[in-house]
Amino acid sequence: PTPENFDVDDGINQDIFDINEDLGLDLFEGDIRLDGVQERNS
Amino acid sequence: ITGERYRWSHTIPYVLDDSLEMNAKGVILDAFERYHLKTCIEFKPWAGEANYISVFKGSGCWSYVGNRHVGKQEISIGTNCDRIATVQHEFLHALGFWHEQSRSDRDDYVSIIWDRINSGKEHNFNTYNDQESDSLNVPYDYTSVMHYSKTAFQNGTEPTIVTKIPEFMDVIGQRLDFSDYDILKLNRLYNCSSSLSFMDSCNFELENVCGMIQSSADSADWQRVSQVPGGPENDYSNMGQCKGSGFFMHFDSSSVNVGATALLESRILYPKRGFQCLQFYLYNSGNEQDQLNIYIREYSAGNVNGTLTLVEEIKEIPIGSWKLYHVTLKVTNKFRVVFGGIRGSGSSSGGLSIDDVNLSETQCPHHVWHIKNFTQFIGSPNVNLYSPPFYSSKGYAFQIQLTLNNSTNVGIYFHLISGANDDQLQWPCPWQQATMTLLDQNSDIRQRMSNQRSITTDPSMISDNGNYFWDRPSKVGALAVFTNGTQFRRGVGFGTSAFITHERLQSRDFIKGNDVYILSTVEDISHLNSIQMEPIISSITDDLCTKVSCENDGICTVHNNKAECRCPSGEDWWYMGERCEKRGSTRDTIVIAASSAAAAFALMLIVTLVSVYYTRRKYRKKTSSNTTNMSPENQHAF
Repeated sequence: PTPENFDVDDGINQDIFDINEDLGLDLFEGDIRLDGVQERNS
Repeated sequence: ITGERYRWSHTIPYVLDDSLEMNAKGVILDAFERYHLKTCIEFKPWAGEANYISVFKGSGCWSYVGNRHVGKQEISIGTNCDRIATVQHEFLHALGFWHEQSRSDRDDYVSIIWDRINSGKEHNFNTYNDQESDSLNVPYDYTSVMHYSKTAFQNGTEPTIVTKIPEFMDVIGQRLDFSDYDILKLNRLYNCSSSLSFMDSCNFELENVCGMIQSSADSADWQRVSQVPGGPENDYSNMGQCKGSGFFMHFDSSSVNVGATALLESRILYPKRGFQCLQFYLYNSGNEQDQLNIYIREYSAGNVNGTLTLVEEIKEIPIGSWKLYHVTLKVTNKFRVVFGGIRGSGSSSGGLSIDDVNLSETQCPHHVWHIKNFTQFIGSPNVNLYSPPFYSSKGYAFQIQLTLNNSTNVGIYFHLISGANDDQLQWPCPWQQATMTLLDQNSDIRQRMSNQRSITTDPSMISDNGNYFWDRPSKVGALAVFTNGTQFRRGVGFGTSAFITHERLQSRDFIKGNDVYILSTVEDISHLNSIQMEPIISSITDDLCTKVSCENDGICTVHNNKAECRCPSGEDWWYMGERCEKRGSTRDTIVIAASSAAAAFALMLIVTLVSVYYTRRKYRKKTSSNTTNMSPENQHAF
C-alpha cells in the first residue's frame, strides 16, 4: 500500500548543527566558516 | 562582530547559484521578504558590485561572519537547509552576527554543561569579550533565531545548555522567525529607521487610532470601543485580557437606516513597491446583509482630494466571531485605505467591528484555512485535519493536512487532489512551490514569529511504487471523500512530521481565541530553474559552447550561431578578450592616462631643452664673433 505521507524530515527535526555534524563538517561553532584554512577556534 | 569594516551597505547584492535546489531558491526569496518587512536590509540581484553574496548548495548550512570584502562571499544552503529560519540565520551571520550564546554575558543566563558535550566540541561554546563582539545594549535573547538549541553538540541525550529560567529550556534554538531582539540588534547595527515593505499596523489601543479619520462624505461614524452589547465582548488584540485596554473600531448598524454608510480612512500612506496586502480581523454582530467595502483613496497631481476606488466588497460576514481577512491592493501613488461599513436590510442588534489592521507591501497568501475550536483536537488520538480544497493560480487542486496524532510534534503535508482543471494541466506537476504558514496572531505584523515550511513539486520525482510522485491524483491518488459525500482522489502528502512541537504550538499567539490560521500560497517557481527556462537555447548553447571555454567566470552564449564569451564586469573592473582572459579596470585606465601624460610631458621637455641648448649655442657663437670686433668701452656700455 502507498503510504499516505512522505516525510522530508524523516520524523526528526534536525537543527542546523545536527545537519552539519551528520555531514562530518567541523565548522567553527557548527556553521561558521572562517577566513583561511583552519575552521576551528584555536 | 565589532568593526565597521564588516558591515554591508543596506542593499546587498546576491546571486542564487544554479546548484541550489528549486525549493531552496524559493525559500531564500521568502527569507529576503522577511528582511524587507522587518529591517532596512534589502537584497537585490548582483549587477557587478565589488562585493556580493553567492548562495549555493554546498555541503551543509554555513556562512561567514560579516562582510569579508572578498568579492564573491559564499553562503551554503545544502540539503535539509531549505527552511526559512535557517536561511535567516545564515544571512544574519553574513550581516555580522555571532551565535547568541557566545555573548560575553552568556553565563548570567545559561549554564553550559561541559561534561555532556561531545569530546573535542567544547570550542563551540566559547564566548567573546566585548572587544570582539557587541550586544548593542540589547538584553540576552532566548528567543533569538541565532541561539543554539539545548541539544547542540551533546554526547548523550541530556541537554548541553540549561537556561537559568527553566521556561526557556525549549525556547532556545527555536527557528521560527526573527525575534524582537534580533530585529532590534540588526536595526541598531545598520542604523535602520524604516523598512522596504512595512506600511502600517494598528490595534486601536491608542486614542489617536493610528491617525485614522472619519470621512465627511458618509452618514455614520465608526467608534473606538472596548466592547459592544451585541458583541464582540472584547477586542482581538488582547482578547480582553487587560482591563482598561483592548480597543477596536465599531460601526453600529443597529442605530442607522438601511443603506447608511460609515467611512473610516487611514492616514496617508506612501507606497514604494506598488503592491500591498491589507490584513485585518472583522466581527459581525449586526446582520448577514451588512457588508464591509474596502476602498482606496488615491491622490495624484491632478486630483488633490483623491479618487475613491472600490477594491473589494466583503459580504456574508459570519455572525458572532472574529475572522481574518486579506485584501490585495495595487497602489502606486500616495493613498489612504478606507473601511466602508454599510447597513444592510434586516434587523440588527450590533454592527461591524474591525481590529488588528496591518498593511505591508508584501504578497497576500492565496488561501486561508481557518480552524475553529482548535484545542478540542489537541491530545485526541488519530486526529488528522484536512483543509478545504483549494486551487492554485495555475489551476492545481490541493489540500493541506495537519497531523496532530503524535504526542510531541505536529506535522503538515501538502496533497495534490483531483480537480476540475486536471485535463488542461501539465502532469507530473512541475515546480509548484507550496508555502504553508502557521500564523502567529500577534496584532503587529512586525512582531509575528510565524512558523513556515515550503515544499516544491519536482516532476521527475519517483515514488517507491514506480509512479511519478506528482502525477495526476486521479491516476496515482487514493480515494477520499469530502464531508458533503463527494468522492475525489488524493495524492500522497509531501511535508514534515516535525512542523512544530505541541509545546511551541501552544506558545505565542498561534492559537488565539481558540482559532488557528494556516496560510497557504502555491505558486509556479519554474522561472527560478535556469536550465528549464530556455531548454532549446541551452541545448544549442551546450553544443557550440563545448569547444569554447571562458576564463574568469565568463559565460558562453550563442550569438548569430557563434559561441561567444560574456565576461563579468563590476563597477570599476571588467574582463575582456575572446576568452575573458584580460582584466581591465578604471585604475588601469587612470594609470595609462597618467603615464601618457607624463611621457608627453617628458618628450616636450626634452624638445624644449634641446631647442634651448641649440639656440643658446648658436647665440654664443654669434656673440663671440661680435666680441672680437668690439672695444672694451663698447662692451661695458653694452
